[in-house]
Amino acid sequence: MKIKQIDLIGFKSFAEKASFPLHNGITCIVGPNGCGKSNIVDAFRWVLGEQSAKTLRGDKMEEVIFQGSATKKPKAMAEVSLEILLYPNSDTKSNGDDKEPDKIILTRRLYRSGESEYLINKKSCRLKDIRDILLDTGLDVKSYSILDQQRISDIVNSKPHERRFLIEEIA
Amino acid sequence: MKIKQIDLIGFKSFAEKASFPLHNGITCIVGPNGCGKSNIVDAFRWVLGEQSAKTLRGDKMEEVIFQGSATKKPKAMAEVSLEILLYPNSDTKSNGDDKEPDKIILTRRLYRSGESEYLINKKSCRLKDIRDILLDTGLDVKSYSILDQQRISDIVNSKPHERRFLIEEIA
Amino acid sequence: TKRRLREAYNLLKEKFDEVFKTLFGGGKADLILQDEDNILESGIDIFAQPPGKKNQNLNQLSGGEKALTSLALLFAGFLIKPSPLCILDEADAPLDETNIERFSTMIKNLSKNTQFIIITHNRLTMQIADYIYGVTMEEPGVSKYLALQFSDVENTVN
Amino acid sequence: TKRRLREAYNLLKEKFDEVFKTLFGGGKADLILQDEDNILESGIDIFAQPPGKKNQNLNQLSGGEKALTSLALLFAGFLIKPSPLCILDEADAPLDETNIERFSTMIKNLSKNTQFIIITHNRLTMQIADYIYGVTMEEPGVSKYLALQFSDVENTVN
Ligand SMILES: Nc1ncnc2c1ncn2[C@@H]1O[C@H](COP(=O)(O)OP(=O)(O)OP(=O)(O)O)[C@@H](O)[C@H]1O
Ligand SMILES: Nc1ncnc2c1ncn2[C@@H]1O[C@H](COP(=O)(O)OP(=O)(O)OP(=O)(O)O)[C@@H](O)[C@H]1O
Ligand SMILES: [Mg+2]
Ligand SMILES: [Mg+2]
Repeated sequence: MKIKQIDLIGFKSFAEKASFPLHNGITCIVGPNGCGKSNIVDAFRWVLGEQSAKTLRGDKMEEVIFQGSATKKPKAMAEVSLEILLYPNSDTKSNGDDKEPDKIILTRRLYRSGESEYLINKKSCRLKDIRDILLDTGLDVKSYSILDQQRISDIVNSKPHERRFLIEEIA
Repeated sequence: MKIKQIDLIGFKSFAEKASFPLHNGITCIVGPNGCGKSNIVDAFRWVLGEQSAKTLRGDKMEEVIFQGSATKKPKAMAEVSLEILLYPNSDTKSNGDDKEPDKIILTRRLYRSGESEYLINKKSCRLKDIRDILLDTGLDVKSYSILDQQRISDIVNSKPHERRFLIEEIA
Repeated sequence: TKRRLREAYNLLKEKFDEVFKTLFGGGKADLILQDEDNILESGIDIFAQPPGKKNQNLNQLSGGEKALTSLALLFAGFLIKPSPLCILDEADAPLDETNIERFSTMIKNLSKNTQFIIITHNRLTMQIADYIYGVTMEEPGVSKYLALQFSDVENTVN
Repeated sequence: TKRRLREAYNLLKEKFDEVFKTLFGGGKADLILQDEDNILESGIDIFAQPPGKKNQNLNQLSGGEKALTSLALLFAGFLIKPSPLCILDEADAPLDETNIERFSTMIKNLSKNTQFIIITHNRLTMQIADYIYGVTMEEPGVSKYLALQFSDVENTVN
């Protein structure tokens, strides 16, 4: 499978819609301290189903909604959409001459009221449906695909039992 | 007071004697990963009285003694000496025209047998005597004078009670 | 499933040593089951010895050596079972220039089968990018981004 | 002693805001006693708001913003009661270039009353050094050092 794009609307410091097309290979994200780079990482975690506000550096999940700045009012909702291409019968990205890939857009929304919405291709669904799709793709928020300095140092600093996931994920 | 020099002998990766003269102003220490820079910081902590092996990245204090390499045998003892100039009746470093400063050499040794030695100007003393001198100088291993990334992030991540030392040290 | 875990363990053990040697230019690394007979529950110990150094407590390694050891283990997992996506947020911060080059070379290879998103402040790391997004906050507190060429990076980074 | 704590707290509170504004180029910071009437035991909360941003949970700040906030508080303490020695081990690792310059400028000032030892991989930080020691391991596992000029740094760093 391949990730085509991620859209952030009202998510953390991205007050207005920001659409990041994603390509094959290596994409670098650069910029000064505090400009929003790790917030993009949080957006990936969130749309992939992260349930812990603490992992997203908040006390409550509501804190992912744009809270306003000196010049902009707070938003009422945060939304992140992830557009992926699923290639059938293959776990590589090769554009084989079998079927066309399926395009899937996963969307997560949170309103200030506390209400959550999950959508697949703009149609409402349950969190479980999103998780089922993600399980097939290997894009699981718990896996070691999203690595910050904390997680990297956790590998060497952790207790031996906490490292079991390394062999369990491969098995 | 002013620090003139630190000597490391058989301390961690400094198998042979390394004497670092220290000057006024800013001294930078540079070099590749794993070459021994943080070991020098550990040497300061150790000679200033650090009692926790864990703070020095070991399970036992004995691990500060040079443990050998592919080409060198282990040492039987670690020694760190700190040479300081104490200016009487003044807590600035100004070379006032009153008395000459006192030169004091603080030494700590650890033998593989587990035996420890503390010396002031090469004469054996107790750890308490070294601590008394250090209390006067404001060079206390617990203070916030030795800062690595862990301690810096601890300030913002710590519980409110753990930050009391900030006002207590100033008072 | 005991057999699958055993296979996974043996594969990872071997790959870890291989990747460690690549990233460190030598030395050796191993994964050790604390309880050999109980692979379903046993904890896993890491043994890592950079070239020319004597075997020691993992904790005694330097900041950069620990980070590189972790990355070796994680990349070993990637080589065995590629993930479609890998996001690295300032993973290069503790590394010196030589290690950043080895780290970058390895990522370049892994990126054939995995989309990488790398957040960095380091210009050496930026050199392996196929695409660069610069994030800024011209309006304080509000993030925006632009697609950049490597030569544009100077303006965004400052 | 209650009075001395109160004075220390007021001084630190004020200095912290001052140093924060210098390091961040604006914004504001505060230290808040959780229990105003019990200064002998009260915990201390940190409030930090970078320029143009809205007041939020300290945890939501970025890695670099958190590091700079800590340094502001620690340097504020130094300005009130200088320590003879300050050792910084890769304190600059999470900072971007603009913040490294502000951090370096502040250290340059503090170094009038304090001997600084700064461990760094960053060439910008090295530029404020009065002396540079390069540490190497030509013989694997055995550290040695040499005094360097800024122009020698290239060889040691690689
Ligand atoms: N809900 C929110 N609304 C508005 N701003 C927010 C929100 N959540 C976080 N922020 C702001 O986002 C900024 C942090 O962004 P982020 O962590 O992405 O920075 P960064 O680019 O990774 O920086 P660094 O290089 O220091 O790691 C903080 O200043 C924080 O105040
Ligand atoms: N007792 C000892 N005997 C021999 N070598 C030791 C001893 N204790 C630690 N070492 C070695 O010292 C090295 C770590 O040195 P140090 O932490 O000073 O590196 P560093 O220069 O700070 O690197 P980095 O830039 O990655 O932080 C490790 O490789 C470790 O094996
Ligand atoms: Mg960040
Ligand atoms: Mg170090």
